[in-house]
Amino acid sequence: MNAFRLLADLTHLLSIIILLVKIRTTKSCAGISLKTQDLYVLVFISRYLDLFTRPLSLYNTPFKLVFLATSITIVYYMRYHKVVKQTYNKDSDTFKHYFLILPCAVLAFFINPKFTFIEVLWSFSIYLEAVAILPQLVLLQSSSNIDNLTGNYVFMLGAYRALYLLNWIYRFFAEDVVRWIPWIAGLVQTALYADFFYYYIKSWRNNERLKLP
Amino acid sequence: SSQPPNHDEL
Repeated sequence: MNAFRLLADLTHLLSIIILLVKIRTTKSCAGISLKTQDLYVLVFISRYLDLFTRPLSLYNTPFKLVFLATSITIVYYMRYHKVVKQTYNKDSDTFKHYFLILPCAVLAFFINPKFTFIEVLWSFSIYLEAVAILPQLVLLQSSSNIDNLTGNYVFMLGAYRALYLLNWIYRFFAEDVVRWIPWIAGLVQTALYADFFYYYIKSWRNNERLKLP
Repeated sequence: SSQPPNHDEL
């Protein structure tokens, strides 16, 4: 454990808390892509099946359970809560997210640390997480104004994997750890946010409302 | 190695 890793996980947790606060206090999921949230449920379920096969960890296990529970809760709110579901921008959430799943599954089948059920699913979850933000970014681009909580949510979600990159650099030098699959996927994942980061920081510096061109 | 990798990250 190092400071980058701890900060990364806390940032990830904070992003989810921000989203839940937005949904619960404003009773609205406007600006949030259900397709991205669906993909996160799939990501967490396929990655954390190891809850059943791996010894419990005082640090990892609670995080895994919280990520699973919160992602399912968010999707539940957006689909079934009688007030929240009416605020969902269904017509703008146009990204064909099913087309992300098959390529990630094929990639995981061929590129994995070990050809076992758990390891292929783990690889699938790493690849799918890298691209799961795409429907959300497409939805934000079609939004004329983005509320602060939504902007902060996406920023924290992007910052979390960027902090993992620092953690991986640290571990490479301090612990000789080499893990190509999450490194490359994490790099792609962070790169997808580059545009968003640019406009987020610009709007923050100019004290303006966030808007993507 | 034939051991599955140890995924110690989230």
